[in-house]
Amino acid sequence: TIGMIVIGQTGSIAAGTSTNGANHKIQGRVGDSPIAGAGAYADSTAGGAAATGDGDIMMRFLPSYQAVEYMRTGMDPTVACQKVISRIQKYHPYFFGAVICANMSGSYGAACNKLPGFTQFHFMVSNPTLRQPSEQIVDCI
Amino acid sequence: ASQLPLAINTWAFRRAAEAAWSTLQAGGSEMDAVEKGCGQCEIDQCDGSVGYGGSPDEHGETTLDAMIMDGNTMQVGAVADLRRIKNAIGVARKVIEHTRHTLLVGESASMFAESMGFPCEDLTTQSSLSIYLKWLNRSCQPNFWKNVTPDASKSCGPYKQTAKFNKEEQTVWERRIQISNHD
Repeated sequence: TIGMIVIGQTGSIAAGTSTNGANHKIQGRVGDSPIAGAGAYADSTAGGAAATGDGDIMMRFLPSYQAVEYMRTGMDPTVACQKVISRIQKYHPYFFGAVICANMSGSYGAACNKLPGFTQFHFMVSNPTLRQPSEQIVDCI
Repeated sequence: ASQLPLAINTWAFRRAAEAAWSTLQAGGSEMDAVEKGCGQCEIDQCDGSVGYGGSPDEHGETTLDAMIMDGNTMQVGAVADLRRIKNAIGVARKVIEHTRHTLLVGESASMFAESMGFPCEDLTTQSSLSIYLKWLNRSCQPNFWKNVTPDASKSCGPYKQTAKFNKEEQTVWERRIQISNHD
């Protein structure tokens, strides 16, 4: 799955997702990606977020919506991402998932749930400081 | 202000990031950038988890889900369980532009896509067919059924429900979704 957040020069935010879902899913199964607030969410008055991982679990917690609402309160994007991962962890300690977050001013962050074989999450960032798309890595919690 | 514009995406999908960034640099809108970025991943079949030819379902078919959201207007366009159409994020954008709905699913979403001019194509590839056949040869393991007969942890379907519900350890099924198999 890809989840993407784009913030323009004036602070306008868009978000999106695209996926082919889980291997060997039962016919008709849909994951979190096409659900606003689950797979991704954007509000130009607060920020944007996108999630990836086990959609059957993650969609129950609306992590992207929750992260944006955390950022609306002024929370740092990295902390907002970590808090939504922690919220899911309480119920599903072994879920596979990660979230990226960005606020209106262009600050960004990410978080993931640490599992054997999944200890870091890789994501791509482009902004004027980086000049070109660059890969960034965050340690899972 | 120097931190804007910004494009950020999950996973190390470089070509998708480049497509989004170059769209912004060329004067495209934020929505254009998201559509181009995610669309590039659909073309590239990023990681096997995006686009055609990946993650076959229990009948071997690849279906696509996509969503795009405008944070200015809070408009959302989405498609789910989309069949035989490669450009799922493009169809999601058309849901915003040409309907008053938010989410279209299944065969009806494919009919909408065709009416919007998207080509109808088989999403199966040799790779997805191979993944499916290997799974069949492993007695359909792993799968997402529970409390059915025959025992889904040992056999393929068709399944019927059982009256008795067994409690299973959460970790067992949660670990079926991992780095090469995810939303």
